[in-house]
Amino acid sequence: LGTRYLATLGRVREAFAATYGRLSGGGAADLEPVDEDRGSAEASDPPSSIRPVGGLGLEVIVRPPGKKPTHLSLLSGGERTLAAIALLFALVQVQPAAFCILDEIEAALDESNVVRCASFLRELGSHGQFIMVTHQKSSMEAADRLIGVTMRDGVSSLVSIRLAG
Amino acid sequence: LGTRYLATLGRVREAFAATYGRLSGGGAADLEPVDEDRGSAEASDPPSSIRPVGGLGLEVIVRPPGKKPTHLSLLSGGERTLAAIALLFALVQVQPAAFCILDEIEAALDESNVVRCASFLRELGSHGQFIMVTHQKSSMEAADRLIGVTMRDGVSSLVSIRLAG
Amino acid sequence: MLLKRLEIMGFKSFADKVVIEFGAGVSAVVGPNGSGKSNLTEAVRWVLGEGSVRSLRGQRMEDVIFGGSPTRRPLPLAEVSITFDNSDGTLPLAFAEVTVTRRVDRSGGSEYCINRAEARLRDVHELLAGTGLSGNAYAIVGQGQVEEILAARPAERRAMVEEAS
Amino acid sequence: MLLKRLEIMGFKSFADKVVIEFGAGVSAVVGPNGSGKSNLTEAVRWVLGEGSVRSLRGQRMEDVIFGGSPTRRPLPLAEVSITFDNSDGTLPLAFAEVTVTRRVDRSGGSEYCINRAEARLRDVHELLAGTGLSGNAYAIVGQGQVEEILAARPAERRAMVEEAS
Ligand SMILES: Nc1ncnc2c1ncn2[C@@H]1O[C@H](COP(=O)(O)OP(=O)(O)OP(=O)(O)O)[C@@H](O)[C@H]1O
Ligand SMILES: Nc1ncnc2c1ncn2[C@@H]1O[C@H](COP(=O)(O)OP(=O)(O)OP(=O)(O)O)[C@@H](O)[C@H]1O
Ligand SMILES: [Mg+2]
Ligand SMILES: [Mg+2]
Repeated sequence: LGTRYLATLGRVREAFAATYGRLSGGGAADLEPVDEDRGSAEASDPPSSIRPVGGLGLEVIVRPPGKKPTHLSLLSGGERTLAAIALLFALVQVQPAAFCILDEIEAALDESNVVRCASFLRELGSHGQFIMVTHQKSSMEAADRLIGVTMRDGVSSLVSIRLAG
Repeated sequence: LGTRYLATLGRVREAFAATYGRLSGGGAADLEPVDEDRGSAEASDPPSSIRPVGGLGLEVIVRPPGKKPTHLSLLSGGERTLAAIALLFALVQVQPAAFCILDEIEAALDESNVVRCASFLRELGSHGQFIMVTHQKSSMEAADRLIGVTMRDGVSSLVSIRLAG
Repeated sequence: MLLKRLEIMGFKSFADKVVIEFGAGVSAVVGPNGSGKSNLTEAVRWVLGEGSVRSLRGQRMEDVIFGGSPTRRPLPLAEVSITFDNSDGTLPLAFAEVTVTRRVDRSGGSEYCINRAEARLRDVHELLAGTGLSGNAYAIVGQGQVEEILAARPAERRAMVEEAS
Repeated sequence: MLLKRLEIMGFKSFADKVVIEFGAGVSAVVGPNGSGKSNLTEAVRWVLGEGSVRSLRGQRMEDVIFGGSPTRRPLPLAEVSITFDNSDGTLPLAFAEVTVTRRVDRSGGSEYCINRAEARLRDVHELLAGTGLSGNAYAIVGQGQVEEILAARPAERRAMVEEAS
């Protein structure tokens, strides 16, 4: 297990905790190494998301604000999406990819979570390039530009878009 | 294959076509009996959604307005959701269940489709009881009442809600 | 037959007793991510005899009992009661109001009551036969599940139509 | 390295050639259900060498070629070109601009070009190594896929962190 991997893992755990803390308004999150012999500390019957496959794996532990650490499966749809987005944003912060494509990732979020994710993404946008498909107005408002797609008689084309009001 | 089933199937196909036509603004939809030996007319390698299992099954055929009939898998997320909702509403119209629970079924829909589904549901509501969980304002506006749920320190409770503006 | 009332106590995030009155037409359940909306719909599924723990996002049936929060101790049991207006005689019982109750504690299995008389799960199933609420009812669509009706195998869709016959 | 431009011709619903200029920061792709937004993101995946037809929602690779509409005949081939600004030398090529092109027709397999010179798929993969865009990149999140990062097995998540190292 290389020292480089461990160094990166440390930075990803840090970024994950910080990002989730901000997106969730005070929650906690971590990645925990797990191995085949020892399952999750939280469940004796781990679902597929924590079934280690050969050697050390990483388990996701999330504690939304005001709640106790909960098994991922019991979290709500929006809470799971928020945790996933935080982990994604953490990987992007530690090792930016050339660009990042996000297709409707905020579908399960309520308005306040959409706004927090959009403003966080806006900050990430100053260091990297993001293409996000969205139906959410708040996400559109946080973007640097809009690319409009329309279809007529089964053929797609581009249109320029201005945000209303 | 009972005559009663065939009569019901006829009514479901009719309701499916009419409902999808309204929700999609002019599209067409049908249910086609398929059997094990003959797969779908549209694809030689049917995906799981049209793999008949013993005897006659029913395949879903959808043609959004302005497009040719398309394999379900190539449709967009919103188009698939709209077809699913139309089929669901068709079954409910043909044989109303005591009540119907819908948990965030419009997550993939754009605003105009949300509005069409909400107004259709409002009409269904005059003949049956529906409980819909939603984050969409247009769906809330079409409802007969709002049931607010809030959480504090990990405990859920009800709150009365008024729609803003 | 009309759904009148739902009483939830100790089920998932409902540590304090909550009474929800449902009217005719469309009721919209609203609130932030993680507030308890899906838990509420799962309480309905559960009291009607849902046997699959996984479909309730749990790993053991005791996962549906309030497990505590930073400010509240876990509870020993969960109980949900659902009350129907049966003045049209849909349910095969000579009562104008029918209440089904389900209770589970951390040690044992579930106990059922129908109008406060002890009952078995099969009594509940027999009571609900023909209401579209038992088994693989199309009438209850869980979060993220709306497209299931499209993914269903043709034979399963035929079964839904037969259910509607 | 910056993503400059995407040119799509004959790919899925883009029967007419479309040129999309991307700037720095966050670009939001918007439009109605079924207009072509996800098709656009799939064009990026495809030109970068995506091999799995199923992950592009198709059943055969020729499903990505415009299949016609009530008013347009099907097209014989699909071609996508993606152009990068390489003035910071991220890509191991001595060009300030690098264009990758992929073309497929109904009879054969895909052909690739890098800066108009014929190339093989492995040349494209080697070019993109280390940009976070090849293989199981976390940087491209398809519609409905955001929670995949949570469903991943611990060892897969470790691989993502290693990829980020
Ligand atoms: N047994 C339990 N004890 C205490 N809390 C629980 C229990 N089971 C689930 N919860 C909590 O309930 C919350 C999820 O609630 P629910 O799924 O109803 O949210 P929701 O309102 O539907 O949110 P969303 O809009 O994101 O779908 C989680 O935070 C989870 O921790
Ligand atoms: N090979 C093809 N030829 C013609 N049209 C195609 C082809 N492949 C897909 N389409 C059409 O493209 C449409 C789907 O486009 P896409 O998935 O990009 O929509 P979208 O804008 O992402 O919508 P949503 O907001 O619902 O996700 C479908 O209507 C489908 O019929
Ligand atoms: Mg929910
Ligand atoms: Mg899409």
